[in-house]
Amino acid sequence: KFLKVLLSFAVGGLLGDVFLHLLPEAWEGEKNTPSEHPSLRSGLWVLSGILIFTIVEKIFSGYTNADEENPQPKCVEIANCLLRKTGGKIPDGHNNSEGCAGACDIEDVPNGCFLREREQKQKEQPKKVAGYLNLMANSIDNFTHGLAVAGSFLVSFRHGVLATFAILLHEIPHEVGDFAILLRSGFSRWDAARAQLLTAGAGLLGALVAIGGSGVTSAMEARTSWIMPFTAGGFLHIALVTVLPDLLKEEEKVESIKQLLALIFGILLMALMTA
Amino acid sequence: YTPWVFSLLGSMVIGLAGILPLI
Repeated sequence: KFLKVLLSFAVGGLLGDVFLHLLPEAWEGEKNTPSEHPSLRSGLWVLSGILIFTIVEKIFSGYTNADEENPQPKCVEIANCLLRKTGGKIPDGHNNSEGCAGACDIEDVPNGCFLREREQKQKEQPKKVAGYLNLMANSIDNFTHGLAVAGSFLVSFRHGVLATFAILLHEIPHEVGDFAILLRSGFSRWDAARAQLLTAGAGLLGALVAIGGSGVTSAMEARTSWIMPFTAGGFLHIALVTVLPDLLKEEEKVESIKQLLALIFGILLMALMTA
Repeated sequence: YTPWVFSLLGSMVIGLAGILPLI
């Protein structure tokens, strides 16, 4: 619940950042080109940011959903297999605490162990693919985060810290979910951790690309580059498409009010910082 | 102030969130 309040604050902060600072400054930087429509270039970069994030999410969400629709055997089935393999005794260290949390009704389970294992082997192959595709999607996602973080740091230190904090808050539940998907795809804990570190490398690459792509060394020059409007588009996508729909699912009134207040606080804080 | 140092640090911090479930 607290994480959702923090996420609401992040949404408010991102929206405040986009509409009170990033976009006005991006438009202001375009005043020097009277031949063009004043906000055309920035507008197109904002839309590019939103579209690229949307397309990436659209392409890879299908694979993630396919994995989620392929559930693991229920804990009663696992308990059943364990009983069959050990001749009816649960070995030490493999009692209900592992995966079942004490909720299994072992005595009432019919013996379907071998059939269930065969079913699992048939399902194993597509699940592996889902794991690797999820890794690829996560790498691209981290790449865009690297772009956003570096873009924000190029604008100012304050922007950078805020962007890093907001993206980090958004990433924690996301990465935990990715870790779970990897485990379900047959990765061991340490394999999954190594794979996750590889995707972190994509984030560093994104930061390097943004720094190199800006083609500037000073923060003032960076304000007129493509990064600010593109980052604004990315932030709009993260805030309104990725995080906000989850918050809208909240059914408890008190929690909803807390989240709304956190969101408004995020906006107010950004307004205060801009002022 | 060197933006690229903080950019890489920030990206690394976000990337490390990926191994939080280990903890």
